[in-house]
Amino acid sequence: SVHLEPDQSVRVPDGWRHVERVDGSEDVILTFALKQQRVDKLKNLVDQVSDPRSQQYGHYLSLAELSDLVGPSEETLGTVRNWLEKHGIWDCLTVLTGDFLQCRTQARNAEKLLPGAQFHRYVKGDLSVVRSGTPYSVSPQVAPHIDFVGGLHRFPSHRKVLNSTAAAG
Amino acid sequence: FHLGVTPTVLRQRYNLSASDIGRHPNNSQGCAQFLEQYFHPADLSEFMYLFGRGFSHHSEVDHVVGEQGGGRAGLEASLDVEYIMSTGANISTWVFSNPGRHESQEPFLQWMILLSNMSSVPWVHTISYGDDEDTLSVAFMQRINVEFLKAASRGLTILFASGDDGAGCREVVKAKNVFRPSFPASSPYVTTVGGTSFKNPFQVTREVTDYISGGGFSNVFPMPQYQVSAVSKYLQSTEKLPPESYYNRSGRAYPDVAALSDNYWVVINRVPVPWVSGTSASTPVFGGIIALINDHRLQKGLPTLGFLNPALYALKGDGLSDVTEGCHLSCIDDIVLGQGFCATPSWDPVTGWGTPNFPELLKALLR
Repeated sequence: SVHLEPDQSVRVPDGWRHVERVDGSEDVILTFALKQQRVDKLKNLVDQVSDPRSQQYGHYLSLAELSDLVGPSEETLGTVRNWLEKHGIWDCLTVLTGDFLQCRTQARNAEKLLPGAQFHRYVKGDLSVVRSGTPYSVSPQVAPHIDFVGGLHRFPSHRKVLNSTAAAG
Repeated sequence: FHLGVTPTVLRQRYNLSASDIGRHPNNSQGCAQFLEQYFHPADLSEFMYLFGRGFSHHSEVDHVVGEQGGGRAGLEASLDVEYIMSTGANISTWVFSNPGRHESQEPFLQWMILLSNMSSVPWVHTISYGDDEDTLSVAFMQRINVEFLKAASRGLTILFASGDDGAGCREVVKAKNVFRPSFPASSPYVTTVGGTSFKNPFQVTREVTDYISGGGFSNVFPMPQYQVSAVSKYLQSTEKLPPESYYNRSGRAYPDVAALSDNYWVVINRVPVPWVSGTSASTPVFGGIIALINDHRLQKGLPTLGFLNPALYALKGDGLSDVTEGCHLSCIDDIVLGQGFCATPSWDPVTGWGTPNFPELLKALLR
């Protein structure tokens, strides 16, 4: 099998506490970032539409035109769907650009689909997340068709404003 | 004289007159929240009542995408909404609330996916989210970068806070440190906003570097063509730079611009709170100003600004007030002694090209 994100940190960030291994029957949602087409063309197009010196400046795409440009190939869609269905995963949603697939399945199914993954629950204050503490992999047949699988490693993070807690009188 | 940053202070400093407000019906701006951060409409209303005098503005958000939870309001969410609507006054405002509906979802990724699934979204987005580059996989960052390209191709402007840790610091091996860039601030296809403070904290004076202002050079993304000249000039002409072993001179350099990030007033849970700081504050302020410029462009039948950086770097600082004083923080070790990069005339990796001077920036971006 192939590791799509060998350099992704699996360290649990400060403040998060491990609670339990997730029961195999619990649902998880996996996000598959499907390989897009013509990304180089998209880059050239953005360079043109964003450069005030270009004749194409401001000639933006509609979402439908963007979908036609970068949407995944039939081969990618077919290979990934076959792979998911072989593992009994049918409950999937896509987006208008067709390049993300979000699928709901049981944790035990997800662990079979993504060898190496093991789902655990972590909490921080009122927040609770399910993540894998170990790296996942995918079969070599689908690896060329997926950029990464979301919902396994990255913990929620955001910038916090810096402030004094004092309130005005 | 003032006791902290309010909409009036910002509008005075950035030369926004009472008539500098949004007017075009198709204009819009938005901010995204993660981690179950919510704002209260009552706080926004009170904020505008207390601080929003002297200019026309909305006191309500037009669209909330996602669920607004109950309970107490979050400081971050309240700050974003209150200030994007202060500079981007009278402009239709959206709030994207992305807690991650399921425990296994990634809130930031959910927001990105949402953009790919909505044919109508605001023209300007401000986001105060970031992770250290070295904690994320290159595959993830490269793909998110393509998502920013997708947004740029649609004419959307995406602004990210540059972070609150200066150049950052990471110990690679024992006693050997390097600076620590932040993503998505380091993406070449977003506009990154750094932070400043008033030279005199109680007067509307010129601005100096806010020492927390995030900035530096990406270890993942090479320097894009639009900034090569500006960054090369900085690297060649600055006398005192940190040792080269601390950063990647050929990486995407950020921030691109800056705005005040220190000593804000925010109304949260019906209480006015002073001394709120961070680039989370400067980002919605700059975003509102870009939305105002979009408004003028739309009124003239011109397209929106979209991905801003090529136009911004072509201006070479025109329309922005250069910040030339102060340094930001970095590794506390014997070599750099806690100091990262310093502001200089023209572009620098602490405050970018500087802070907005609205009438001049408008003129430059309408040309």
